[in-house]
Amino acid sequence: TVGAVALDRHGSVAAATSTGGMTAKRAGRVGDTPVIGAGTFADNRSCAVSATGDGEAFLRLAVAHEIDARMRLVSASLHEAAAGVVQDDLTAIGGSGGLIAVAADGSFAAPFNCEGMYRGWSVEHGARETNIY
Amino acid sequence: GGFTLLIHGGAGVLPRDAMTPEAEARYHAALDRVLAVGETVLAADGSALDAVEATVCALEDEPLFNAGRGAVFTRDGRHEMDAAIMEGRDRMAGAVAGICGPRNPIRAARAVMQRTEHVLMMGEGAQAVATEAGLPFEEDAYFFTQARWNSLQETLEMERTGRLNDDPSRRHG
Repeated sequence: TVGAVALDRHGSVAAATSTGGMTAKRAGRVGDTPVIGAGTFADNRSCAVSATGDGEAFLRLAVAHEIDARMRLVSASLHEAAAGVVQDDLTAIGGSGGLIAVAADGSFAAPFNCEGMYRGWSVEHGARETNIY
Repeated sequence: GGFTLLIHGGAGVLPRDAMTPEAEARYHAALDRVLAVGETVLAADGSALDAVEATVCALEDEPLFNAGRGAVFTRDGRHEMDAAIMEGRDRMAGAVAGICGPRNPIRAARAVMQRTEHVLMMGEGAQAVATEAGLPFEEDAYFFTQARWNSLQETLEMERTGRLNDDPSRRHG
């Protein structure tokens, strides 16, 4: 699975995710990627999210929307919401994977609970990195 | 303020003991190239929506990652790809599931968002929207990579011999 999230200079966020799914998956099996609110989500009032990992776990937790809801309804920061869902909730049901997220205030997060995640970020006039583990 | 862009190429990373310096350099170079695509859009005052679409197209075109060219195989040795795109201003969204044909599934997802009243479309209907949008299609061979084919055979063999592990690196391509 691959994905991107962005905050543009006009203050809008967006998310995009694309995948081949899981190796040797059954025909007809669909994971979280195309399910809005699970593997892909964007709302200028909170954040944009693109996820990767055990699709069934991300679907059951509605991961992307859960992060959005914690930010909007209990004023959690992006870091608190993203890390809480991945490190606590996802791990608790035996799911593995990660996500990238950017908020309308420019904060961003890339948590994962497995060995690594191919990832990178670029902040205008700021950090630019690529990482694996 | 300025822009912020993040990308991921999936959580199925090679285990550290299998990652050679050459392979690691290849992955970092690919991620670097992809970041540059999104930066170009955003630095020209482009929208976040255009930036994430262009960036994911570049990731789909990169056979190192599990999407588009280089996608993993179903157990029948075929490709069924899924994609979604969403923008935060008015929560417009488009998604496709179970398709094989459009070179860039993310562009098919955007076509669903912009050319229909739907959010999620699957199979032939989704492909018909991509055709109407004039998106480029590819033959099955374009999406094939030997590495994914080998991974499929290994996985099926592990199933047959009862040795299937739950290694995320293998499962997530």
